[in-house]
Amino acid sequence: IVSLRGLRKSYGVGTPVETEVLHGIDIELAEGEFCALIGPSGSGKSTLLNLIGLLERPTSGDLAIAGSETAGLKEQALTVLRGRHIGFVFQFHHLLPAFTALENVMMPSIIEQGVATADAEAISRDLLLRVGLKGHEHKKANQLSGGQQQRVAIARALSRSPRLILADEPTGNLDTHTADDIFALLREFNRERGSACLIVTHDPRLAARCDRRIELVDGRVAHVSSA
Amino acid sequence: IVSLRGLRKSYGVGTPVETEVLHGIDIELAEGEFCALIGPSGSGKSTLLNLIGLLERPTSGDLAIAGSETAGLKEQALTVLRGRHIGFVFQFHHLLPAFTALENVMMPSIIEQGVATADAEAISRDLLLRVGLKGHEHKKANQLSGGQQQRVAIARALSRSPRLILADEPTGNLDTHTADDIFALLREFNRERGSACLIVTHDPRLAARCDRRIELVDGRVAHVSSA
Ligand SMILES: Nc1ncnc2c1ncn2[C@@H]1O[C@H](COP(=O)(O)OP(=O)(O)OP(=O)(O)O)[C@@H](O)[C@H]1O
Ligand SMILES: Nc1ncnc2c1ncn2[C@@H]1O[C@H](COP(=O)(O)OP(=O)(O)OP(=O)(O)O)[C@@H](O)[C@H]1O
Ligand SMILES: [Mg+2]
Ligand SMILES: [Mg+2]
Repeated sequence: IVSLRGLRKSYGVGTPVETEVLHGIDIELAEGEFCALIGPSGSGKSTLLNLIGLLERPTSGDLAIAGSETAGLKEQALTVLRGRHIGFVFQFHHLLPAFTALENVMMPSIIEQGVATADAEAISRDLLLRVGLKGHEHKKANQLSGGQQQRVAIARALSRSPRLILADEPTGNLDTHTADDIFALLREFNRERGSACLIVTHDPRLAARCDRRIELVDGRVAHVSSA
Repeated sequence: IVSLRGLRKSYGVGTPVETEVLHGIDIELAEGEFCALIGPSGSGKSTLLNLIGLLERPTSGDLAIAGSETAGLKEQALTVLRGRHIGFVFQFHHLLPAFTALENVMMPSIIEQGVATADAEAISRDLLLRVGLKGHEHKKANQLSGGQQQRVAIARALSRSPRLILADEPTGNLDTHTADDIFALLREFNRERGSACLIVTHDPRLAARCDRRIELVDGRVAHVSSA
């Protein structure tokens, strides 16, 4: 579902402070694979996830999503590809603060279909139930706790049953019990709907429960281990 | 250093959606104590920390900081009390994105003294070194990774050597090794400078290494345990 070959990313290209943060990444993520991305703070995990999620462009190298090579695609085509296949959970959730939890979870569907449908609402309510937020649907995002916001972001990423779920530290603000519930939900989407998952996590217990672990150190793949 | 008696907090007071989230909290935090605040997502930990940090007012009950009863104080007096005694690390760092790491760490001192001093800069540079961010001082906050931003927020909270450090999930975005370094830094401030610490954490390993653990469940103190 994801193929990276020789992927590089630099910031400040063409300025005196140009810095390369990813130094040639080769990764293949199979359809339906459940994989952890681990590594020290600052090693490049969020940067890598943003590239795979088509939120930023690589500086060089090849990136294919669901069989489509992305290098030659224009912004419009990337947006379509992203909307069709990818669900993204950001490290700092990026919810719309003035909208409710339910509206935030329904947003990808509203954007894609142009309207809020009854089906989309039913799916969204069910997801909010499954992340433990029943009763909080009508709270505005800025009235929720940190971990509740993170869970709304997770529900939003799952709302279109994407082929590829990219989650950037989805349990960092959750207690152990709630984190386990969230992990089980992602596993269920993986096993029952075939969604591939790439989960950035600092929690070694959760990483151990994935099918494979890719370790990033200083912008390079340092180690890959399978269960 | 902190005394809470019968503390209550409600949101939406006077509206149809009025909700009490803290239901009468009694806590005494001794001078120089190193204490963990644990509990499920949504249980009220950030709300409690915001009240102790004088960022919000309780709905009822008594709160004293460094011997001063806060109930009768005006905003101006609370701001002075907070600036003098409290260092706060927010759950979602709240750095100034357009300012550099160094400027963010120096900000409390610049605000208090009206100017940037050489002493403040030296202290801030040393703190950035000690949270592992040497070499990143001149990056803007929005050019840093999630865990790097969290560490800048920690350095900022320590920059005035406050009598009371309030840290809301300071290691949620850090790998285990970096989290241990940060915890050791807080312990050092506690032991060598006598700073009291109240640390909200979801990490049971770190909570176990504090002098005392206060557990919040559904807005009440459910359990207190000492080492
Ligand atoms: N402005 C608000 N209006 C209504 N309810 C609120 C508001 N702010 C917080 N709450 C509610 O108060 C409760 C406690 O929130 P708080 O942020 O203190 O939780 P927490 O223990 O820090 O959780 P987490 O571990 O997820 O960060 C939550 O159920 C939340 O939805
Ligand atoms: N816009 C930018 N300009 C310059 N450097 C940047 C920029 N964005 C990120 N970086 C640098 O790229 C490196 C990798 O950042 P990234 O956010 O991918 O790390 P990470 O592995 O996700 O870290 P964490 O675990 O702390 O979230 C960091 O050293 C960071 O300072
Ligand atoms: Mg990151
Ligand atoms: Mg919180």
